Amino acid sequence: HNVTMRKDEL
Amino acid sequence: MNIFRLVGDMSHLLAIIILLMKMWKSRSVAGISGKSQILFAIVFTTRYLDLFTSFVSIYNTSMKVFFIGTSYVTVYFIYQHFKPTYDSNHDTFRVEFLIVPVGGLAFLVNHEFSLLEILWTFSIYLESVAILPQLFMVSKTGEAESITSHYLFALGSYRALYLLNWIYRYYFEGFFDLIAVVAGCVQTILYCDFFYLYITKVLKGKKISLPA
Repeated sequence: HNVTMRKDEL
Repeated sequence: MNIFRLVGDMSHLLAIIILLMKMWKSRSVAGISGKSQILFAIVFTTRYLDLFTSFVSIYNTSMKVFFIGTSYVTVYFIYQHFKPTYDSNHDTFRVEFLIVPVGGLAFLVNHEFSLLEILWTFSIYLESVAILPQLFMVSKTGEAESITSHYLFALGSYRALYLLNWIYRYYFEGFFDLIAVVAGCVQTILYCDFFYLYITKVLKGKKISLPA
C-alpha cells in the first residue's frame, strides 16, 4: 500500500 | 475520475448549495446545527491543507476552494449573520466527545506518521461523525423542514456514492484506502435511519418527524 498515493479525491 | 465519484461530488455540491439557498432565501438558520457546520469547516480545513502544495486538476482545486469557502460562509451565517434565528437550545451535542476520540484515533491509526497525513486522517474520521449533531438536533426538535431533509439526503448520498467509487477503483485501478473506506461506511450507515424516513415520508410530501 503506497502511502504517497496521490490524494486525488475530495 | 469515474461516474460514481463525479455524481458524488455533485451531490455534495448540491447539498451545500441547498443549505446556503435555504439560509439566504428564508433569512433563517432554524433547524440547522451550527456544531455540525463547524465540524465540516474543520474537516475541509484539515483535509485540504495540500491545496497550495499539490495540484491535481482544476476541478480538484476549484472544488476544494468552494468547499472550504462555503463551509466558513455557512458558519458565519449561523453564528453572525442570522444568529437570532439560530436554535442553540436544540443544538446541544457535545462535539468534544467526537473531536477528542477522533483526534486520538487519527494519531494511532493512519497510513503515515506525518503531520499532513495525520491531519488528513483526522479529517476523514471527523467527517464520518460530523453529521451527528445535526441528526441529534433533528431528533430533539422532532422534525426537520423538507428543505433540510433534502440537504441531508444529498449530503448522505455523496459518501454513499463514494463507496461505489471505491469499489470501482478497486477493481479497475487497484486503488484501495482502508481508512477512507471504513470511515465512509460508518458515515453512510449513520444516515440509514434518515434515508429510510426520507424515502418513506418526504418523497410522499410528508414532513420528517424523528422519534423525539
